[in-house]
Amino acid sequence: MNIFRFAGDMTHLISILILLLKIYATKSCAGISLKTQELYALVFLTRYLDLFTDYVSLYNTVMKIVFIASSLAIVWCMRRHPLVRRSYDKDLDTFRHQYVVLACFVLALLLNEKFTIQEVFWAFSIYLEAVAILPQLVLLQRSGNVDNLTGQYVLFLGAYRGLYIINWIYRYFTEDHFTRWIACVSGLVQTGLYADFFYYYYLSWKTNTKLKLPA
Amino acid sequence: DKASEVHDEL
Repeated sequence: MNIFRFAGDMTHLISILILLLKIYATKSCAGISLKTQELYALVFLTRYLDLFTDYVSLYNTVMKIVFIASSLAIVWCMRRHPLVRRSYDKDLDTFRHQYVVLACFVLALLLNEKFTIQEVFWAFSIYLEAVAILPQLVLLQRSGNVDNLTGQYVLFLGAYRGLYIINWIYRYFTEDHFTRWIACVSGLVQTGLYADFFYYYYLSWKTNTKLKLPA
Repeated sequence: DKASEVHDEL
């Protein structure tokens, strides 16, 4: 594992910790898209079907369990926690995620590395992760104001994607035949979705003003 | 065959 991959995993982990901290400390999930969180839970559950069949390293196994458990905990809090659920902006969270799930599944049936249940679901999780941030970005854009923790959450998620791309470039040059093209193309699409957000985050940081996304 | 290798990334 190279340093970029590790840094990517850590920023991913930090983004989830920021989100858990926000929910725990403020007992509020205002500004957070439940749809994006449910998509991430689905991403982890379908990608880590190999949890009990393919052992890579203790690090991988622990991280997989952490990602599954934390994403389910966030969804549970937003749906069931008596205080947290009241702050959920249901009317702003309007992205039609069911079509995205369907489209990703059809794509995974057509484009996969091998036509097995595990590989199809792996490809599905890769495609779904690429677009899972969309409901969150739509919600932030519709609500206008973005609070600090929510902004940092999306920033760290974006950093994780960026670092994974550097990791793939590094692997391409240092490993003989690294050809995870499904993950690479989807990863590029996914990181592109953050470009706009990064730009406005940079503007707000530079001018020292509150982060606002244009409608 | 690379396709049958395990996925080593998260």
